Amino acid sequence: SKPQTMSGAGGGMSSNLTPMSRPGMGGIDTMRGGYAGANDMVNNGLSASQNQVLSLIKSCPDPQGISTQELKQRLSGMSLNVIKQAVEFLSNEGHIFSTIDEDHYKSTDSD
Amino acid sequence: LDRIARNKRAALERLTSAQT
Repeated sequence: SKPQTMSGAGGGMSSNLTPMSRPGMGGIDTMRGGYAGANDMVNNGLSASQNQVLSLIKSCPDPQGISTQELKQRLSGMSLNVIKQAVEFLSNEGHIFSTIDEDHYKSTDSD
Repeated sequence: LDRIARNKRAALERLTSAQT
């Protein structure tokens, strides 16, 4: 019999979205998002260059894979040395493998 | 080519063992 119902309704709603239960806002998530661009490391433990090489290899439909020469041409901003290191790392991790020779690589998760 | 299949299998094994 009091006007309590009005304030009660408001209180009931606010109990859903306690501001305290959202410490993620502006926390770790935002930090990681910003880091992906600024830093070299990305989500899956690969560096930016490694990821570029991997996605390029993934995108190659050729059954014999893509050659390191081709990688070098497409990643013009990357040195052959960096590419070869990335290829070696990805190969060791099992993301890619050499096909017809040690200069042609294909992704394991492409097909 | 047999070599490709072999390398792929080896790579897949590395991948799965690396992902623990």
